[in-house]
Amino acid sequence: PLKQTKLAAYFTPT
Amino acid sequence: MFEARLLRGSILKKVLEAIKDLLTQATFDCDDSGIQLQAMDNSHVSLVSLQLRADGFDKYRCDRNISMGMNLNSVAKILKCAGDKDTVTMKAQDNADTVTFVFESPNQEKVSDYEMKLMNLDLEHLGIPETEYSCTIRMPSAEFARICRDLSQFGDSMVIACTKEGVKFSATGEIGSANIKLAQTASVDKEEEAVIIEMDEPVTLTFACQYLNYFTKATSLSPQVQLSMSADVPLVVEYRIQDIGHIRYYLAPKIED
Repeated sequence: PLKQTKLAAYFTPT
Repeated sequence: MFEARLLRGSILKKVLEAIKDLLTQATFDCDDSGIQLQAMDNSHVSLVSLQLRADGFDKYRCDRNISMGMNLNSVAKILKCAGDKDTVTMKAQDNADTVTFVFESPNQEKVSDYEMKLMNLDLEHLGIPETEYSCTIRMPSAEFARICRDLSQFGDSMVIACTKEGVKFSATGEIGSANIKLAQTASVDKEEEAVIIEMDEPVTLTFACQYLNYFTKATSLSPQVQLSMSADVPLVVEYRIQDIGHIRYYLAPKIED
């Protein structure tokens, strides 16, 4: 099954 | 005081239609370079980055940097009251708690103004690293919207595979499986209708169709769309807004669990 990743895994909060 | 006036008022109408289904609220950050907006959808899977440059407005004044938190459904309702040919002006006093939208008909015989309360939003801001993408695909925006609409009937995920031959969009589900292959356009006589692929490395990624269909609400803003992909980083779907800026959507990929 596929898992939806989140943006926080790629972009860092400033 | 902040005041931004746009003769092509329909651009702001289309921008709100392009973001209001994905975001419920967002902050318009205004400074002397223009208006920026960056916000994630509630599930933090996608992000909208809007830029409208000051020099794209017919009149732009921003005495002090101002951040205006807005409920986008309310803004969309107000902008629906503007005619497609109206001039739209957005204005706010410094540290005001309201923003006013003024719509002027082309013959100046009808002038409307709508005042809306601003919201205090402390939405987290994300740093988006400058990325050299392995693949960029420029294609007609209507074509991309059609592909997203057609394939989302077959499954809730879409695989986008970019190779030097071209780009393949696929979906599978109960009904069966669907594949749409686009080859790079050979003779680019009309840039707007061409499929132009720049590929350093082949890339194959999987994305949720529902977000892609939200992104294609921006189709009326630009005849072309640009997809940028690299392995294991969010997809970028960019619509250039002629002479004033762009709207960029970022979407986190789906991976094997």
